[in-house]
Amino acid sequence: MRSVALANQKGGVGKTTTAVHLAHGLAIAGRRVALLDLDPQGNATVALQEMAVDLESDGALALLRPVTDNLWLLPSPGAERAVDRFAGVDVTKLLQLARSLEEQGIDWLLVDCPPRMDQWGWAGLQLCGEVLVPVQPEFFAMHGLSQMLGTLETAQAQFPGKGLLLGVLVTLWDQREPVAKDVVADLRRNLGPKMLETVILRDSALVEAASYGKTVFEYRPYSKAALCYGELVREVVHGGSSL
Amino acid sequence: MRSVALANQKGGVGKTTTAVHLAHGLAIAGRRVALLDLDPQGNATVALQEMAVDLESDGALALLRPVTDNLWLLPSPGAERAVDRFAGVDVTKLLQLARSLEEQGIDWLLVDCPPRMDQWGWAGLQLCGEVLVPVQPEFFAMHGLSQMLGTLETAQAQFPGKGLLLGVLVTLWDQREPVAKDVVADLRRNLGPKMLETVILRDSALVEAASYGKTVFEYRPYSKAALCYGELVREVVHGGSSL
Ligand SMILES: Nc1ncnc2c1ncn2[C@@H]1O[C@H](COP(=O)(O)OP(=O)(O)OP(=O)(O)O)[C@@H](O)[C@H]1O
Ligand SMILES: Nc1ncnc2c1ncn2[C@@H]1O[C@H](COP(=O)(O)OP(=O)(O)OP(=O)(O)O)[C@@H](O)[C@H]1O
Ligand SMILES: [Mg+2]
Ligand SMILES: [Mg+2]
Repeated sequence: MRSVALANQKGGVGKTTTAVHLAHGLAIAGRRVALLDLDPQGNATVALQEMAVDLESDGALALLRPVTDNLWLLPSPGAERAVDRFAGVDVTKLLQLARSLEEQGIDWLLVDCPPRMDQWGWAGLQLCGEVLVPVQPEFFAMHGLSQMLGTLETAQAQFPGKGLLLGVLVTLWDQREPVAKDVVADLRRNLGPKMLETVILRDSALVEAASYGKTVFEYRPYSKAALCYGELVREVVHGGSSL
Repeated sequence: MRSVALANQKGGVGKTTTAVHLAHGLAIAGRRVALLDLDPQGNATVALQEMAVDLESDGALALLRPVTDNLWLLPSPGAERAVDRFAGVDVTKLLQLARSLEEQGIDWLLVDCPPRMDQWGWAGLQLCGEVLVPVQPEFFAMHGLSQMLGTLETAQAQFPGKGLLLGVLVTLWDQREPVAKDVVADLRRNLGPKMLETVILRDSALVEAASYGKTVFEYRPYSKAALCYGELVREVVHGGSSL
């Protein structure tokens, strides 16, 4: 089982959007996928709320919600609670769940993390062997990225075999913005093989799909966004990773 | 002294951009302003890093960095540290600092909060009488907003006289996106007087200004963004607030 956390301390860079579309894309490609929503905001849970299918689920999968063929979701622990500062996270229980999912033949475990290296963010890194870091091609992203990559090094030292960088993914690229092109060129120059080849263009179809509680593969399968995320699935499955 | 926290648990909605531009706009309008960067990411600190002026600062103001006429900044506590999970925040010290700033004639205290109601987020609410909540007109924002408004009610109960809603501000409004118009209409229908009249349109000048470490008032004073934030300053100073 490959396990990938979507993490970046910078907010609003497309962690949830990427987690949901990578999960659905892998499921469409025939892999058995479990998506854990570890963000108390619960946006991944909300983004998939209109997709539902009747799947027989026993064992550990009974704890998850079937979303579509080959895709199960562990809803956010905090989606109901407004204030998450008092909630504790039981990492041992989550690690046990991850092991049970592997025994039931789950091929990919994806974890959506909050925009913070708090207890939920760190739980995400402890659960996964790899980390995918989405970044928006704009100035603040560059500033936060070096912090994030530093945090990953801390995680790798603390939890051996965890938190290896799968790659940095450019998302929300609006090709009308002149600064974006320079930032992407900078990122490729500075990070080299750590950058994924795939880039995700800005596409309002993603915002619309989310408002209907569906992925763009369901809502508008021939959109720019569907093509970009299809590329990402191919790159992540067939290599090109910087491991 | 009026004190306003910029808070929203949803990431990437323009908290930092609004904090920096409201602070500079108020300073241009002749108010004496102190901006506290309580986000360990330190984006407000980075956004103003190329603006500097030689101001005599004594007393509590000596702890802050003069940015431009009438504007001082308390740099982020975490801007240097990559991992903020171990850092503690001393709210008593921050409350003492706020009192000293008031004694030195500061008219407005603005606080940029991280996208999380963690110890830094809560410190921001304890320091300020009012809260301005930026939202992006898209689906996830609506979902997070009811949580945020619920959190404010908790804060008001716990810290009397703090955390009153100054208003909800629509930011990053891209008028080419059809969903955005519907979301703004929904927000006005549901929230009524809680919504500020001013809206901030999406403008790449803001992204460019940030990459130069300046505000858009300095970088491109006749841009859409400068006009929008100028409107916001007028609305916040002359009323129109939902208090
Ligand atoms: N490629 C894209 N094109 C257009 N909109 C996008 C794209 N990717 C994400 N979005 C939108 O941008 C907003 C932020 O994305 P998302 O919520 O996935 O980011 P996040 O990193 O998970 O945020 P948070 O830090 O709050 O967890 C959402 O409204 C989403 O619909
Ligand atoms: N009106 C706007 N037009 C265009 N870009 C904008 C606008 N407002 C903010 N941005 C850009 O959007 C990104 C997110 O904004 P910002 O960092 O201010 O949000 P935030 O809520 O403070 O994020 P975080 O949750 O990480 O603290 C930044 O790159 C910023 O430059
Ligand atoms: Mg998210
Ligand atoms: Mg910010």
